[in-house]
Amino acid sequence: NHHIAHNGALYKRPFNEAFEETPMLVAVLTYVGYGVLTLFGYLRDFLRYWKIETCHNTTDREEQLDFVPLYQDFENFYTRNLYMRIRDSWNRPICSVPGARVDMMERVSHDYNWTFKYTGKVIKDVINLGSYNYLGYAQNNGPLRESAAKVLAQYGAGSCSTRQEMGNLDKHEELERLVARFLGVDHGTDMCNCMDEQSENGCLILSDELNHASLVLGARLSGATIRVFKHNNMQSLEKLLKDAIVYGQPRTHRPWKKILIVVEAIYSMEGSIVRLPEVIALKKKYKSYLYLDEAHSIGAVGPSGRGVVEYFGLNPQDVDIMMGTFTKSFGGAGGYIGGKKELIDYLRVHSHSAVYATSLSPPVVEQSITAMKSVMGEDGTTIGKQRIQQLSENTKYFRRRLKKMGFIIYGNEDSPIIPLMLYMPAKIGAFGREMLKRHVAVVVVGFPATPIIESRARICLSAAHTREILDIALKELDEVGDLLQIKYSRHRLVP
Amino acid sequence: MNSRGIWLSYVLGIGLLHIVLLSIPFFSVPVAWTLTNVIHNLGMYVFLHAVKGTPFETPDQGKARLLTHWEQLDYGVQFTSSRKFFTISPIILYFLASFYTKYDSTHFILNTASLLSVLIPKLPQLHGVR
Amino acid sequence: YQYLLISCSYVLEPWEQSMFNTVIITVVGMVVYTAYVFI
Repeated sequence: NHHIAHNGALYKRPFNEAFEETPMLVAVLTYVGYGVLTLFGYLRDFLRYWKIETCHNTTDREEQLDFVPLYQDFENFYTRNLYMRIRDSWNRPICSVPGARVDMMERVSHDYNWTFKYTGKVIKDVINLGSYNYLGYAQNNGPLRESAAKVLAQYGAGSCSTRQEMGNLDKHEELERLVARFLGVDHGTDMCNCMDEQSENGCLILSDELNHASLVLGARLSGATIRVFKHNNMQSLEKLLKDAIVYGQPRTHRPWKKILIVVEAIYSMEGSIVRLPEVIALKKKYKSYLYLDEAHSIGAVGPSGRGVVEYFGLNPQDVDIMMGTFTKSFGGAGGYIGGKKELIDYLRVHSHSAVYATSLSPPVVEQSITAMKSVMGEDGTTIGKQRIQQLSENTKYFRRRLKKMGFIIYGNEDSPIIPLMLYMPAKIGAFGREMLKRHVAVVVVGFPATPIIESRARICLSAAHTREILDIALKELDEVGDLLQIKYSRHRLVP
Repeated sequence: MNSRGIWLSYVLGIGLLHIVLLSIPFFSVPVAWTLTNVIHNLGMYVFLHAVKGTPFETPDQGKARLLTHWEQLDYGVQFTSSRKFFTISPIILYFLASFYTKYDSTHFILNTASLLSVLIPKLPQLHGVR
Repeated sequence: YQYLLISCSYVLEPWEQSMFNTVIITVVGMVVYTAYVFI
């Protein structure tokens, strides 16, 4: 699955990415559904306003009404009138590791999802298609557990201090050296939570329109000017770059000091992979910098799991800031930033995470170290390699089967994130419920986290999924797909 | 407002509203047309020009909270295709209503006032004006 | 089931569903009647 053709121009491998258009009838019926729910939402708000119905959600108390409102009433109109109705499909408590199968706590609601009660029963061995566990290292047995337990006994659970003070342990430095070696960059530093390593310190930021909220927040935190280009659209990016170079800063038209392009390697809601060869070509052409968020791709793509840079056969030195997380592929937490030595030294001194946030918990660091060594093959086994291979096969197999069933699937052929399109708001709730009835746990996503006519189920595959597990899941998906009539695709695989 | 199918849904919605009004036995055709025009403009005024903010949380630190839907449309850029479409559609409805009410003066005044109530807030000069 | 899912009355509470279906049936009845008279 990882052969790389050593000819051709920019891309050294086929780049298959598809976003089938929403069928017009489905789009219209989706708006009808949202219209009905909005009208009933206004009706319910009217009943609550006149105390005909008890208001469950938090509002300002009578005595507080003269003060500045604490709760934006209209802003949670959707939450209280749409999301509440289907929120039993969200935030389900699990009571096991988020592995290939997961144990879920059963809960019921007697007031239409305003409150839940646990029945005390556990729904055991539910197939887990919702967790980010690409290489299956979220497990409570094997060498990872032993080493994490040993470090827990030796270092304790937390360092309770920042990296610049007492919280800098030898484990952190070991992980940093390992990350730098794994990525093939000069230096790496690990941050304790992903929000902080996003905070860029730049001047003009060109950000993909579907970048993760943490990137958006980090970009805003830096106070830089931000311009947004269309998702994965290189013409739009080049036009912004050209305008930025030609017109410079607004009003003064002085040239920008630095231009930073911020992209994600795999978009976790779209399942798409960034067109990295083209982005790097544009970056070199216009002499700007590149920040690559490999949160979902590190460990998940590339012949040896080194992420999208290796997937396209590019040089890591071409990416100025490599960012990623230990959460999704290594079963850990937190993340890292990799790059040139002076950049990392600067971040170590100035970054919010280094100054304010407590450093990573040592056992978690150990989990990431052991998992990363396993991926690199430094644990003397080929487990890591097998898992990467397994994930790649699972991805291709699952995508192909779903397409053959007639579902509309978004994204890249090689992306382990598989958005399965649902469209109508009621089908979001129904899909989650029907799949759980069949012992398959899926994550469903709707407006406003996605465009209003692109609600979806986001399936995340794992190397821990065996072919049997995938076949069971596919059978259930096929059944639910027929029941809910969500096989909208008009593309048929040419035999 | 420029995502796929929303304009078609909007036109179908107006058509459905008119058919429902036409089906009410004691409404004559002129009354049905004037009601279609007035109800449509009332709904457009409420949803596009009266309600402020967003019905869901946005990551823009509350910037949109004081803007109407019309002002938030396309990030405030004027003369976009959506804006043109939603400016023209009440005018077309007004022409139809005037024609089918045979330019009766009462209906004409009612329809004109209703049309102005949704056209005036759409003027670019009134963007952000309170 | 498709009617419930597409019209979103699947997620409405029982009394809302009754209200919704009443309105729908009334409107459809009126439209059919008028169409019949008209044709």
